Amino acid sequence: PPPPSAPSLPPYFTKGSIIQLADGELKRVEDLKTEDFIQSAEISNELKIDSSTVERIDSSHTPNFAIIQFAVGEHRSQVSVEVLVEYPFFVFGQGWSSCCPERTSQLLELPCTKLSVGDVCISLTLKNLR
Amino acid sequence: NVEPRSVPVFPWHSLVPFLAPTQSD
Repeated sequence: PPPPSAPSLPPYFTKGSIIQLADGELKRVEDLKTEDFIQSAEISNELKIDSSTVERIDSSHTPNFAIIQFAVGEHRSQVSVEVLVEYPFFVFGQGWSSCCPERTSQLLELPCTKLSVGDVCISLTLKNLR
Repeated sequence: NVEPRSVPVFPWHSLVPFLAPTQSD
């Protein structure tokens, strides 16, 4: 097992984790489809799905981390996040993708493809942000 | 007898990152 100080992903990305959609339906994390997220957001009063396009992927100074720059929403606002290279993002029409899918598969057993510049990821914002 | 372990259920939105751009008002 990794030392306690090693950063790790939250448990819900592990293959077999049970996810509850907004309508109450239960699905395994590896079985989720784009429509599940879209329909859940439609039901939600607070959350809205945004398209976030990957614009850049850079390695971080922190080992095992990457810096991903997204263009978020219709205004293509620039947002950068620093995440573990195995952190999975859900790509529209494709499924789970990460900077290092081999590591994601190894650590989480989650089937995953390589996240690339140009991929459009599902992200969330609050509906009444203004 | 072994009590059945409760399986954790996670809400769908915990899987999706919040990428809220900074509001420029």
